[in-house]
Parts: sequence; C-alpha cells; structure tokens
Amino acid sequence: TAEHDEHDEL
Amino acid sequence: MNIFRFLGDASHFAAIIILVLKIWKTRSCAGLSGRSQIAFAIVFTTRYVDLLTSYVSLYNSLAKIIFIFSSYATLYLIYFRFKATYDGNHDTFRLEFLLVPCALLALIVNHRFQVVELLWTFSIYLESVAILPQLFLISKTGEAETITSHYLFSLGSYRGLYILNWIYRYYVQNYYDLIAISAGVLQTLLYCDFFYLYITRVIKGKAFALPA
Repeated sequence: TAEHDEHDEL
Repeated sequence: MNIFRFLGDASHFAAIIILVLKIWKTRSCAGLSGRSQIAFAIVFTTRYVDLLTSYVSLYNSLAKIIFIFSSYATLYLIYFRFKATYDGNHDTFRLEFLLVPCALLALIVNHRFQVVELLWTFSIYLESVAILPQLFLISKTGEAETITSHYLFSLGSYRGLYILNWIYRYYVQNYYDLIAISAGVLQTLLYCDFFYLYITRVIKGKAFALPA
C-alpha cells in the first residue's frame, strides 16, 4: 500500500 | 474521483452556499462564529498555496479558488457588512488555543519538512478543530437557527463522506494518508453530538436547542 505522494484531495 | 469524494465536496459546497445565503437572506450573522470562519479562511489559505506549485485538475483548482474566495467573502459579511448583527459577546473561544497546538503538531508530525508541506499539514490539523468556536458559541446560547444547523449538518456530512472516500481509496487504490485520515476522523467525531441533536430535533421540525 502506497502512502500519499501528492495531495490530490481538497 | 469516486462517488464518496464527489458527494463530500458537493456537501462542502452546499454548506458554504447555505452559510452565505443565511447571512444574505436574513441580513444577519447572528449565531455564527466569526472565529470559526477566521479559522476556515486560514485553513484554505495555508492548504491551497499549492495552487501555485502543483496542478491536479481544473475541478481541483476551481474548487480551491472558490473555497478561498468564499471564506474571505464570509469574513467580510460577518466583520464588515453585517457587523452590527455579529454575536461577538458569545463568540469568545480563543483561537490561539487551536492555532498554536496545530502549528506545533505540524512541525512534529508531518510527511516532509518543507514549507508547502508544513502549511498543508497545519491546515489539516486546524480544519479538524476549526468548528469548535462555532460549537462553543451554540453551547453558550443553547440554540441555533434552523438554517445554521443545516449548515453544520452539511459541513459534518462532508467530513463523514470523506471518511468513506478514504476507506474506498484504501481498498480500491491502495492509497492512504494517515495525517488526513486521523485528522478527518477527529473532525467527524466532533460533529457526532451535533448530528444526534440535528436528527432527533431539526429533522422532526423542531428548533435546534440543546437539552436543558
């Protein structure tokens, strides 16, 4: 499972 | 984009529209916490500085611009346009009690020690508690206008739907962000008491009032 890379959520 | 996230964002937009409409239609910001709205303006400003550095989608950028703009428009309505109706005497929650711990926590628990990333982390922590001055104001006055309770329900639903979105993303996309998830869960928990009263009173057509 990859933890976040970019913030694509608002 | 999945259905939960879309509905969450829609609910967030609805909350903001309800808030502005309430102020505009009633020509009053009585019962609203200007301090919570200041906190939200800080949340959007610090989170969306990435508008300048990273592009996700047109939808994403437009939403960010709308959130930033509407948060300052709301502050204008509360502190300038309808200042006379602002319930400053009851809106006494000390914002620094939220800002300082959130800033410190962001410095300690973050994904990367970089300016934009730290601002993002700070905004996530601050958003999770930004509604506290509003809930505090309601606990002081013991009541809320029906439209204000619709606003809070919409805002709480947005967070609840984001949790479903994270569950979905965890299983379907193998994606998770522990900082966003833990702050989001806390934020949703803060609304639980309110949700209970909203469902047992407002849905049944009664005024939103705290139990004596």
